[in-house]
Amino acid sequence: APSLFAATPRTSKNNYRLAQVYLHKYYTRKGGHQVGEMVARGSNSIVKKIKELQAFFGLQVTGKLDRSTMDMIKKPRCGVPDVAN
Amino acid sequence: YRLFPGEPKWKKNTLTYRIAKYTPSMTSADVDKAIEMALQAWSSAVPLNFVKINSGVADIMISFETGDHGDSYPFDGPRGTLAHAFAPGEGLGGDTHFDNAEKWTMGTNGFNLFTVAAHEFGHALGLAHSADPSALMYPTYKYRHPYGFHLPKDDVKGIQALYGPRKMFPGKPTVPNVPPHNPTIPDLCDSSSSFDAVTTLGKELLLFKDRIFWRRQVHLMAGIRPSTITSSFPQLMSNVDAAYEVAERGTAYFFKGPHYWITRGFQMQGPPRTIYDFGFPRYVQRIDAAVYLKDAQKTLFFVGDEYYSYDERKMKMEKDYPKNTEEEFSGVNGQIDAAVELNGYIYFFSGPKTYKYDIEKEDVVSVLKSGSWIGC
Repeated sequence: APSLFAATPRTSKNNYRLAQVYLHKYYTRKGGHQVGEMVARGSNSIVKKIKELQAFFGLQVTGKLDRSTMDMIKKPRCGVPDVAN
Repeated sequence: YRLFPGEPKWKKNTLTYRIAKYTPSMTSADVDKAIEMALQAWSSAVPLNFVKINSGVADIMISFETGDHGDSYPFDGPRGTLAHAFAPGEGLGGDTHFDNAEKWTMGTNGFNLFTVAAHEFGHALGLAHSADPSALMYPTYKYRHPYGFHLPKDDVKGIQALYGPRKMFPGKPTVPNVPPHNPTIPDLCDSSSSFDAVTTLGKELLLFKDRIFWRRQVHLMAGIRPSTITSSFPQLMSNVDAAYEVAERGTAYFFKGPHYWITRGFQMQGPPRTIYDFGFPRYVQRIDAAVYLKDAQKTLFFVGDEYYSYDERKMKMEKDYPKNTEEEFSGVNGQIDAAVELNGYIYFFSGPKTYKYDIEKEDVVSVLKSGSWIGC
């Protein structure tokens, strides 16, 4: 987690959870991890999805939940995934 | 733009839709309107028509849902996920769900339903998310003003990659409902043009062409002036197919594709309805011309080289129709673009000619230039 955040522990935990749900919803291909699956923090899979999100939205691809990435994650949006489903 | 894997698309060009569940945060009429305009945003760019049904299973079932609503994509309460739609296909395919936990609106004090619906119908027609921030199919919400909405280029390219551009109808040119900022006034004085629709409205005569209509006194040539259709009939935007007035009722009817609007004068009376209210067979998807015959209290609808007769008193289509136009109206040639009855004559507009048909004599008594009606 520290590698993913620069925020305070509480904020970072909330943001991490928010990001995890978002990435599961919109960046998990069919047959991917089911919701509620425990993913080790900072695992390859999460970092990979963060990079995919950052690339799709034209953000700097860092693999980290930086400010601009979290801002994008918090925007109201369509429920259809951004990756092929 | 992006398409879904396998590029699913609809194999027919008339799709039905049904709003199965509404939301308490908007009136049903406003929901109907927003949905109608959101679909029209797409049908102006591709040869697809949308017909609203109020019962049974439609191709595109639309509903406002809360939380887990049975499609394994539960909603998440206010904000976050606003709506989703399924790619074209049987059953769930095309269906579109809106999160009832959101505050839906026709304006900006909440999430604008037209904006979100137009995006979701892009999915229902086969578009995935676009990475172009200016595209309607960009995943995050950005308010779009419904009136005068122009489908962004990226979305036009994407949807036309699936369905091709909206074709021009022979004799009745239709262009995407993307009104230019300053529509040019079509030159009716050149010999090839005709009108899209002609009707009386009170003491005036209205003649429609593309995005423009001319108003004039019925019996006077003076004071003819062109206006944009959107200035008086925002919902109609452009390319009216047919129009007629039942003067004794003070109501007029305007037709476009499979829909029609009722007005009192220039006041629209509610959202668009489907032409199937009149009893047309389902294969009829648009009307070429319509004319109300005062004495007979019947309305004639012209479709291709045939016509139907609708009894306005009984409010039902007459039996033994359609009939062939040229067989019934001797001397009138070609497809009818528009028609209007004045003082016992029916004026049939067909291309650059107008046939003056004497109802008593049942024959054409003269042929005029269509452009002469607006002073050419």
